[in-house]
Amino acid sequence: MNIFRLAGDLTHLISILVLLLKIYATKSCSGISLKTQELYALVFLARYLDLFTDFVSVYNTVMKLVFIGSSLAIVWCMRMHRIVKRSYNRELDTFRHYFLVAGSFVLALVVHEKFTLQEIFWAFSIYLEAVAILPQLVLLQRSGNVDNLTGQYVFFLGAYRAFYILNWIYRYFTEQRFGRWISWISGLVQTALYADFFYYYFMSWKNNAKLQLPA
Amino acid sequence: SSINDLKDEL
Repeated sequence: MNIFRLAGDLTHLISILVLLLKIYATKSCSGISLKTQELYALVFLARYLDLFTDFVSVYNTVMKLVFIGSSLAIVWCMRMHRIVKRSYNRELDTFRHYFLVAGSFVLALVVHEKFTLQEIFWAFSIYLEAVAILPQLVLLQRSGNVDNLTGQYVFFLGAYRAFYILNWIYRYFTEQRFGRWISWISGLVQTALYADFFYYYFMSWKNNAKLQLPA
Repeated sequence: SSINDLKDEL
């Protein structure tokens, strides 16, 4: 464990806590894409298949359970919770995320480290996570103004993978471990997808203005 | 092998 990876995991955890806070505090999920939440639930379920077979550390197991549990709870909340589901922007959240799932799975069948079930699902989860934010970014552009908690949620979610990239660089130089190039490339694509969001987020913070993404 | 290199990552 290094400081970059710890910062990444904590930033990821903070993004989830901010999202939970927004939904429970405002009893609303307006501005949140259910499709992105479903994609993330799929990412964690596909990536942590080894949850009960390979024990790495208490920290590792606890965080995996938190990520799986929170993503499923958020999807349940947005689909089933009486009050919350009423505020879901169904008409704006129209990204065809099934194509992202299908594309990622086909790519994982072609490009992976080993042709085993676990490795293919791992690669699938890495590719899917890189594009999982797309429905959310599209929804933000369509919904005009973005409430603070939603903006902070997306910001932390984007920042966590940037910390992971620093972690891979750190591990490359200190442990002579090139690691997995699949993670490298997908992580760079994932972080790049947030580039314009980060720009508008920073400008809104600098000008102390409301976050507005150009349609 | 590189497979388990980053197994400890989330």
